[in-house]
Amino acid sequence: TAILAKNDAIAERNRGWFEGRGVLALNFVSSPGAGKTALLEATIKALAGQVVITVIEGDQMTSNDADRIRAAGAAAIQINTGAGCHLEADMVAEAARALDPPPGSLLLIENVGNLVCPAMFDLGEAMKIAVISTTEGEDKPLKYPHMFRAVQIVIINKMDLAPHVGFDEATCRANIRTVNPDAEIICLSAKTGQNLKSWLDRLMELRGTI
Amino acid sequence: TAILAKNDAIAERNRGWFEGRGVLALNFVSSPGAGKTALLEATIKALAGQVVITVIEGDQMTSNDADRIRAAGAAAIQINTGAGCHLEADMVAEAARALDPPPGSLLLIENVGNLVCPAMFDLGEAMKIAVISTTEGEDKPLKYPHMFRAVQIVIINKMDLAPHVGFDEATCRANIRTVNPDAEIICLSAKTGQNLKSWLDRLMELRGTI
Ligand SMILES: Nc1nc2c(ncn2[C@@H]2O[C@H](COP(=O)(O)OP(=O)(O)OP(=O)(O)O)[C@@H](O)[C@H]2O)c(=O)[nH]1
Ligand SMILES: Nc1nc2c(ncn2[C@@H]2O[C@H](COP(=O)(O)OP(=O)(O)OP(=O)(O)O)[C@@H](O)[C@H]2O)c(=O)[nH]1
Ligand SMILES: [Mg+2]
Ligand SMILES: [Mg+2]
Ligand SMILES: [Zn+2]
Ligand SMILES: [Zn+2]
Repeated sequence: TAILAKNDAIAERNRGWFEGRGVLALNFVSSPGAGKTALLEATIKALAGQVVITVIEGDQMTSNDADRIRAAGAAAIQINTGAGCHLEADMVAEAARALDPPPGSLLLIENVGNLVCPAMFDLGEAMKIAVISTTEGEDKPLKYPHMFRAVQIVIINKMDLAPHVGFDEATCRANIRTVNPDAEIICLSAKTGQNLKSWLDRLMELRGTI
Repeated sequence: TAILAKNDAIAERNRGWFEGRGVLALNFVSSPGAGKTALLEATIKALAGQVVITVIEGDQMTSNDADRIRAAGAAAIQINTGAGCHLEADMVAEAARALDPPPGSLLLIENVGNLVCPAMFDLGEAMKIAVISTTEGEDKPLKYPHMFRAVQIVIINKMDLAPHVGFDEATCRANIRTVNPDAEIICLSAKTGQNLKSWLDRLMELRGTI
């Protein structure tokens, strides 16, 4: 609570910093392996030349994800949280200043794979975006309601696997709406690119508002 | 740290309680949707009539998992942690006394879906067991080393999907061994029952040691 208050003060300052320089900051959350990095890779490659994208990567250990992001063509900073289970506003403040994102750019933050703790830590983002995959089970929104209530967009990833696992899209959508009636839902495959365009269009629309 | 010390004292008392009454307690951890509940369902059905199994279910919200466990034929208590991201020893102490497991039985604890925080909270179990699925990506052991170091057995689940997603078993095994050279690894499918027998044999072997 004192920890949260301290974090939120720094988050608010980050929020002002991003707004002041016209940068759209987005906080991507999901369970481990739902496809956050794959989505960022696909996004960066599809938007190459159209918009500057910089990335803050959060993981307990390794720079695997930051390496993948750079290979895709965007600048990235990897934060290792060690035993920590979520990024915090002070880590993002430091990384954002090092990345020095230009006006009109996108700063995409990939949080530690965790459907619980990141919900409670504001980083100063314009919005949180959840990624859920067809292989995790349709009940995850009900079981982790704090996270699904904290986001404005839910991306259902790995749609290419949906038939293989008998994914029930209607039930998953209903479960998301139960905990967050206002959340937007986009179904796509980061791997095949199926419906990626809907996400890219929405992203550029959000950028247009900064 | 003071919180952890308090938890660990209660955990030690739980450990003695389980040993005193000859109950094997196991703490199952994984990311959301890796298949912990599916594995417990398959285990309970396969061992019906051979051994008494009771289950402590941990989730932020809902009793979905406890309902599934009861439908499979075992007594279960559902703990809802609310905003909490991991079970704690005092919750387990209370639930275990309510379940009143008999000597020679198995007490299976399904932790909140989270590859980070549960690693730090001893519940008094004989061992932690991680479940990782073929759909999450082979690098999870490297990226969440604290959890993979805290377990004695790693179950690679959803082997039925391995060919569909190009799962690289050799790489996954190597990654597990990098962070935890002593961990046992069992590949199976909770859904199809493929190689479930190896897990059941190991489980009964562990029970034989209490
Ligand atoms: N079939 C399929 N596989 C995918 C898709 N997106 C990601 N994957 C696979 O899922 C696994 C995990 O993908 P990542 O992008 O590493 O997931 P992540 O959410 O970034 O994982 P963490 O950062 O560790 O939490 C990898 O093996 C990917 O190739 C998809 O749309 N379809
Ligand atoms: N194909 C396949 N699907 C599986 C397997 N095991 C589980 N699933 C599916 O994976 C999804 C998640 O399974 P659960 O058993 O709910 O996973 P969990 O780890 O208990 O999830 P949480 O308790 O919410 O963290 C469900 O749709 C299951 O049917 C398996 O071996 N193969
Ligand atoms: Mg990633
Ligand atoms: Mg479960
Ligand atoms: Zn946490
Ligand atoms: Zn935690």
